[in-house]
Amino acid sequence: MYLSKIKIIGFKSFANKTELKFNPGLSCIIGPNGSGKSNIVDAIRWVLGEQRTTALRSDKMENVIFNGTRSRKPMGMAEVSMTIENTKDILKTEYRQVVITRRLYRSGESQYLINNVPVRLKDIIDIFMDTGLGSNSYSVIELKMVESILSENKAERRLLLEEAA
Amino acid sequence: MYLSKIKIIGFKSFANKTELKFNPGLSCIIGPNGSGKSNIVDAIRWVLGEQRTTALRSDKMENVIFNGTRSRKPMGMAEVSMTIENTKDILKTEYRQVVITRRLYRSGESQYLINNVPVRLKDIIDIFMDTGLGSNSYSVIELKMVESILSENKAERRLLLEEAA
Amino acid sequence: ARSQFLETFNAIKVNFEKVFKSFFENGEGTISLSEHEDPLEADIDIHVRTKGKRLQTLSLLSGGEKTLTAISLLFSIYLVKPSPFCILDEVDAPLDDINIGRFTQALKEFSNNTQFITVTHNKRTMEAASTMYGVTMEEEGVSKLVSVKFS
Amino acid sequence: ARSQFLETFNAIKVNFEKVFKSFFENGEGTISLSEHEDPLEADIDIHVRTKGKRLQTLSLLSGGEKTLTAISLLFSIYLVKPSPFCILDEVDAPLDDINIGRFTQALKEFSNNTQFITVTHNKRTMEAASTMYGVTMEEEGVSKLVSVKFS
Ligand SMILES: Nc1ncnc2c1ncn2[C@@H]1O[C@H](COP(=O)(O)OP(=O)(O)OP(=O)(O)O)[C@@H](O)[C@H]1O
Ligand SMILES: Nc1ncnc2c1ncn2[C@@H]1O[C@H](COP(=O)(O)OP(=O)(O)OP(=O)(O)O)[C@@H](O)[C@H]1O
Ligand SMILES: [Mg+2]
Ligand SMILES: [Mg+2]
Repeated sequence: MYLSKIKIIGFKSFANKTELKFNPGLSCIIGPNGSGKSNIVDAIRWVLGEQRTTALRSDKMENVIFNGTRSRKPMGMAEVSMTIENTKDILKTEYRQVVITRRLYRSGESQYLINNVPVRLKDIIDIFMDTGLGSNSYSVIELKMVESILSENKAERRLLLEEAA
Repeated sequence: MYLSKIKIIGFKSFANKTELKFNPGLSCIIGPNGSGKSNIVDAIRWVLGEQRTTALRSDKMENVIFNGTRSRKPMGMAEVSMTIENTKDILKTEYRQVVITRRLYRSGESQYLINNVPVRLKDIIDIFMDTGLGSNSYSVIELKMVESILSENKAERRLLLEEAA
Repeated sequence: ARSQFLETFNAIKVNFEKVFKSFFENGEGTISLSEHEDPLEADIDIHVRTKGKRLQTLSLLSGGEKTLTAISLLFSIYLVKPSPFCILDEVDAPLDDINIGRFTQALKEFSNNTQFITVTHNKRTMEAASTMYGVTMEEEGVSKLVSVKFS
Repeated sequence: ARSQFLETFNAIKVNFEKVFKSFFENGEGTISLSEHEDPLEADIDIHVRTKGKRLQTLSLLSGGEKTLTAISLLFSIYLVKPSPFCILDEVDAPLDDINIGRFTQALKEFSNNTQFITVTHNKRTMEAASTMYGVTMEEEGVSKLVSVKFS
């Protein structure tokens, strides 16, 4: 199973429609400070169902929608789609290719879709059950987590191992 | 005023007597992970009077004494000396050159010296009064502080500016 | 559930000892469950010993050593239950050149089972990747992608 | 004490606006005291705007942008009340090449009034220094110094 494509539009600094294609194996994302690399990481967390605004560096979910510049107006919606090749039948679905989409409108209205069919957030979480994915897992790692994995408070470690077991 | 020399013996990984000489201007310390660079930074904090063991990455002060390897026994004492050229008469003393020394024995006994004369910790703190130095100041900066300076909890920023005012 | 947890735990432990050793030449690391009636409630303790020292307090480790210890634990979990993909955001920042080499070597070895996507400012990490995307902001405040794909 | 604080605060504020601009080409930053009867009790607010955006929440800034914002505040304080020496432990780790250049440029300009000692893994930061010490552990667990002094 691997992530073959991410499409981002209106999410954080990605005002324009942007597509990244990936192969299985090792890829990297580079660029200057503030250019949008961690925003791509946030987009991946978000489309997998992340609900904690702090994990997205915001205090409200609305902040993930492109909020405008001096020469561009804010947008009304953020959308991220992730295409997964279900090569080892790991995902709980009979599809060979699964496209997960999440949308958020400024009104606060949310949409979730699997292969363009509207579903509930719960269905997205279920499809990733037992895969080690899903937003509370160890699939997105940043330096802040190093401190919490090693800290005196061993709750973080517990969570990680429980995900795996 | 500038730091011209640091002498470290028995402090953390510096089992052997080690001297660093500095000029005014820009210096840098390099080396592999775990080689002892941040230990030198800890030694500087410590000789300036740092009492918070957490700022020295320890839970007890005794942990700053060289604690031995497979081929070397632990040492009984840690000592750090810092030589300061009092060029602009910033330090509250008539000396042209000031050597601050701090020692800690495994017994828990501590010594503080100024130009080899035993003094109390309070005298070391007083000599740095109003210089912006002293262990609770903004003279030692690491990445963890970036988060706290910018955090929602504005206490840290308050402390920094109060040091300066 | 309890026996499944213990079985998983022991598999992770075996991996941790191996992975840690690949990062720390003269070091040894292991994990253990703290004393507790119910293993499902026990704390997970990490014990490491680096270059010739005796057992070490985690807090005394250097910045780079802490990062490698945490990465060893995460990779040990992947070997037991591969996460299909894993995003690493600038975790190589505290590592020196030699450790970046070991880190990218480990990524290549695991990338048979796990697709890794790294965000980095480091040239050596970039060299290890087979696909590379550059992100820029030509128009102020708007991100744009430049693909620098190799394969 | 109150008027001294306000005077110092305003001096720091003027510096912050200048220093921030030297790090963020198309950005602007300032600090202000929150509403409070007693300025000595007020919060210090930081407001920044980067490349064409309108006022930004600090939390939405990138890793490198946060580091530069914090460094701008620290340098602004130094300009008002120079700390005789300042030790920087790997603060350049989140910065890209261009920002490392701006950072080392700022260090050189301030090093007339403040002696800086940086700990770094970055080649460009090393090149900016006039004195350099290498730390190694030839004997396991024991640090040893190698001086690579230039001047
Ligand atoms: N909702 C939004 N609308 C527009 N821009 C946003 C939004 N949220 C965040 N940004 C911008 O995105 C930028 C941060 O991007 P990001 O964190 O991805 O940078 P980065 O490439 O990871 O940089 P670094 O190398 O410093 O970590 C910030 O300048 C911020 O202003
Ligand atoms: N009391 C002590 N006795 C002996 N060794 C110690 C003591 N305290 C810490 N150390 C050792 O010092 C090492 C850490 O050194 P330090 O933090 O200075 O590394 P560093 O050069 O800053 O590395 P990095 O680049 O990863 O930040 C650890 O391996 C630790 O075992
Ligand atoms: Mg980032
Ligand atoms: Mg260090």
